[in-house]
Amino acid sequence: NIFRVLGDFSHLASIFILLHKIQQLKSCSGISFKSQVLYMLVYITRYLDLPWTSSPYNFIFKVLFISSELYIIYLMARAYKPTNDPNLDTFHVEFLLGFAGLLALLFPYKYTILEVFWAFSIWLESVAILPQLFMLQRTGEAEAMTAHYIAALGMYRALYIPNWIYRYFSEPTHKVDTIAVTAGILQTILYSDFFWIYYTKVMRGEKFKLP
Amino acid sequence: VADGGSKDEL
Repeated sequence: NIFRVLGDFSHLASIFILLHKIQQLKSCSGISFKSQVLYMLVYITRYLDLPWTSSPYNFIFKVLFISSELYIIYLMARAYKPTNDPNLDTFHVEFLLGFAGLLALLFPYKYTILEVFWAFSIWLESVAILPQLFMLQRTGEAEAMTAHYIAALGMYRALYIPNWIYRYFSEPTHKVDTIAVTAGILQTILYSDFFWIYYTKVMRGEKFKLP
Repeated sequence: VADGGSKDEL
């Protein structure tokens, strides 16, 4: 449905905004490398089923997400490594990995490798933006492109919520994916303060600065 | 609670 397609394209747009920013400004300043590595982990653990993905739509997106994320990490770790400031990227990701790992082991739908890794990926994605938001907090401001990147990334999962509501009412056979919905709501909530600042500042063409 | 078997979403 339209919400999900818009969400997936918003997700794709966020990746291309980020790529554009890094290549245009030849710098990855203001971008959290830790968050990018977490997203790489999210894609790898979620798309283990890539070889037998049924729908071409999903297959293409999975390949796009994995390949573009790999390229972003290459750019940040190799090409533009000097513009990477690890002293600003100090969020303790072990807490996030522990959070996702614990929930994946406690509440998977089934105790199979695919399901446990999938649950891990869903919970990890819900908190993977924290290092990036934390870095934003520390620098107190961000380039417009970085703000657009975070906004598009936040919008992607926010749009999945109406998608789930739409499917609940329109598809009689649709079963509520409680893990994805719970994590999706948590993820969107984590962006809420950013969205507020983004909306009030950037929409007025101002520079993205925290109050 | 449904089982999330159908991984039809990204």
